[in-house]
Amino acid sequence: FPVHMKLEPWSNVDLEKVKVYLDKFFPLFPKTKSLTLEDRIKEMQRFFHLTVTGTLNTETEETMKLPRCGIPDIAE
Amino acid sequence: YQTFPGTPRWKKTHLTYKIVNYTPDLPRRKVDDAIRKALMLWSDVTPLNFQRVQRGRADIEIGFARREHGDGYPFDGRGNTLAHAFAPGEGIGGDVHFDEDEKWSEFNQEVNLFLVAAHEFGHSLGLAHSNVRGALMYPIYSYQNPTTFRLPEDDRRGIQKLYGLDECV
Repeated sequence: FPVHMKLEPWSNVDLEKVKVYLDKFFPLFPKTKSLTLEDRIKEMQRFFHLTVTGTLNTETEETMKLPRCGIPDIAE
Repeated sequence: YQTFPGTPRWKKTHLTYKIVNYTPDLPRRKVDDAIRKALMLWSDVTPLNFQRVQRGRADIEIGFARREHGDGYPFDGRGNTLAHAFAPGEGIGGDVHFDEDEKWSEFNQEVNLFLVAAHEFGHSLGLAHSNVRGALMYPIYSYQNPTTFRLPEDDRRGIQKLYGLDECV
């Protein structure tokens, strides 16, 4: 029988870290609360002039780890 | 460059600052020097001037703290978030907090205090993050030689949009 393969691109830990980062630096506002996680990653990638994929690629992950200021990058 | 929503800015040009506490990573004199020089970057291109006070309330209060430190925005230990600051306003407005869990330096070791302070004072004066790489208000830390550092064009235009040009320039 074929093995049931459900693609899980990120581990729960990765996902939690991404959400924490985005909530802190690219927070949701009433106007943007319907954005998907992919849209929010794209927003972050656009801000930092990264390749816009909407996925947590190495470049994006490395950027999230860099030392930085604690103020959000976007404001309502 | 970007400003904060509602474009908050100081309605006066004479601002006071107070260093509330010090990091053990550097001699006090080095901290004083880094703060003074970081403020000068902004006062050199605007009509703003900064006076240090030792007592009472100052417009910009500067301190070092770790983890939760009373403002609702806890620091995260070593790495990632280095510091934060508040936009111009009464009370906590304009204040700057440095994460004491970082190792602060006057050179290119660990985190350079002057460079981070200069960035945070941009927030204290009303600038939000810029997405221009190389701008001081770009949110990610990168080392540059403090002795030759000049305020990048993007930041200069941003601060002069808020406060105008220095009359002497």
